Amino acid sequence: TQASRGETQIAAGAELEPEAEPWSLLQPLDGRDRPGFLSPFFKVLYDGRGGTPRLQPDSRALRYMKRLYKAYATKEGIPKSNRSPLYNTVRLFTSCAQHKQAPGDPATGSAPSVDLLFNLDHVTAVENLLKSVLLYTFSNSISFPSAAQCVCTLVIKQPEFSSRTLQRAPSSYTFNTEFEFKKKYKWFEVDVTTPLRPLMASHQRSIHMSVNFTCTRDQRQDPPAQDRPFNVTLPGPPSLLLYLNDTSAQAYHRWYSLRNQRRPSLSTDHNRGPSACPKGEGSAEGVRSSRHRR
Amino acid sequence: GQETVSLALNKPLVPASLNLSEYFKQFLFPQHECELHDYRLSFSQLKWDNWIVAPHRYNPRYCKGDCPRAVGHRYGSPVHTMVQNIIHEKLDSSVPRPSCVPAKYSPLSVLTIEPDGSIAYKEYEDMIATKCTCR
Repeated sequence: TQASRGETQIAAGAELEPEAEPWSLLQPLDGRDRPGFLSPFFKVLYDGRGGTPRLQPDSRALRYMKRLYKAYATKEGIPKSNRSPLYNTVRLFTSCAQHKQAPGDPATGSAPSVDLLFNLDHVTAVENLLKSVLLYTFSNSISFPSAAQCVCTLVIKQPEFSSRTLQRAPSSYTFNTEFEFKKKYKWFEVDVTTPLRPLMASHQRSIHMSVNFTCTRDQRQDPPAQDRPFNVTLPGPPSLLLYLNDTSAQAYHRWYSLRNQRRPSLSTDHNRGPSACPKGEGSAEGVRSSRHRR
Repeated sequence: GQETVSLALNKPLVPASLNLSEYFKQFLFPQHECELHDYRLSFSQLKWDNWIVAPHRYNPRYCKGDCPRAVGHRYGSPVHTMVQNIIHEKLDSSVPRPSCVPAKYSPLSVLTIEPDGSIAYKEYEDMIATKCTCR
């Protein structure tokens, strides 16, 4: 009881520190309060309000994420096991500022280019990037033919604060416009993981890029109309979708629990390495537990 | 000792009014045994529905009830639990009885709106109790 009383005195002392807010004890070691670091439930429990006031998300983006949620979890919120166990977080960002648009050119089938700025403040240091895509969603019929070959030219610029906007060599990507037609909503994705990976690894807080498309009819599908140019009109600016693996303790690591399920006995033996229970002691332990079971 | 034996034999084993199964039940199954209970929560009750889009209903479940004295076999409790019971009953009642607490959890998927309007799908560990134990 003497020791425990001592412990309580230490604990009481910690509680009495004037500046230590209860939830600040959970702050990350580097002192920066990253919104995503604390599970939102902790934040709401401690700062009492129903979360800080929020900007309303783009309705099409919200509709897409609700559809993604239905695909990944049950109505009660239990994660389904029908998808890759590698990522446990998906974040969708809409461009916070849409800059000038260069006009398109129907003769060459190029769409107007769009300048985009994404603010990634809510991506935390413990969230590792696995895949990122630009997501174009349509809510009505699109003017693309059913099959077209498009080249997406992506130019990533330095953040605004740097004096010169260093234009990196444009990296162009060929992708097939195989749209996913589900009911009345359609969308297609442009995979931009490769150019974004170094930016995410350096924890850049915003990404400034310009995107444009040049599309030609797919020869195999549509030979007679090859020469007729077609007008490529894309809907509003794309959203940026990030598939991340949150490595914090409070996030769900499916691959970890799958591994434990498969090898329950090994995992305990694994924990108790050879140094933990030398031969003699281990065998005595074995005998004792079998006697206990009996 | 014959007279003590005959005395003991004459004493009724159980009160006449109580039948045998009832009599033994009080030893085998405590009335409010430790078990899992539901608590269906909707985030609008907590006024969190302005930032938690899904799920609409969340049932974290919880453990409640009395821990039977011989808990070793039924709850997967360690032998320590029985030792704690004995200390509470025989030596020092300030040592609490074992408590009925969750032993296993399942994760929860949450769709939230961040302050800047971006949308996040996240899976959190240990958000729904799935099994109880006495510890």
